[in-house]
Amino acid sequence: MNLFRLLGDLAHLASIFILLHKIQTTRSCRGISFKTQALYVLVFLTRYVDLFFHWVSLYNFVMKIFFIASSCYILYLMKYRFRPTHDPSLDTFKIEYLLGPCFVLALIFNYHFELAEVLWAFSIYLEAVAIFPQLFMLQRTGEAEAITTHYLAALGVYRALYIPNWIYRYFTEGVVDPIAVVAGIVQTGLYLDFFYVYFTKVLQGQKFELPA
Amino acid sequence: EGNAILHDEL
Repeated sequence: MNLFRLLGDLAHLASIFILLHKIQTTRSCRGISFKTQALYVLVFLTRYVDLFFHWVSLYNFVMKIFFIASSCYILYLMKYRFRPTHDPSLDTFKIEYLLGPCFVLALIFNYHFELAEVLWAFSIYLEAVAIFPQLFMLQRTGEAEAITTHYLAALGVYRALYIPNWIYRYFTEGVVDPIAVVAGIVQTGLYLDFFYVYFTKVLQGQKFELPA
Repeated sequence: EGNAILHDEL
């Protein structure tokens, strides 16, 4: 564990708490893509099958359980509790376009051709692009509540911080994980546009609005 | 085993 990864994980935790806070206080999941949230559940379930056979640490264990539980809980809130506040007509990204290619990529590029490893690779690829339906929705509406943008920013910061973590691990431990690194760089890259608007508008106290 | 790093990250 190093500081970059710890801060990255904390940013990931923060993003989940911000999202829960947004849903609970506004009693609405307006502006949040159900599809993206559903993809995160799938990401966690496929990545953390190793919970059953590979012990890493108590930290790792607790975080995995938390990510699975919280993502399922968010899905429950969106699907049942605050269902009327979700507008499916805005959440129209076709996730088949993400699931299919990620699955094929996982079959081709994995570390071992076995179920757990293919699922792991699938989860890495899927996580990289899972934000697409959310960004697509943002693009369609052209604006977002500040709290929603804080959620997205924390999520972007989480993956961005994993990059210095990998560089640090390369120099201190001599290990590289090409699948995670490539997918992680792509994933972070997807946030660049968002970050630009976030830093130049939201953090200056303006409304998050995309140029027409 | 080339994947020691893989499964200790979240």
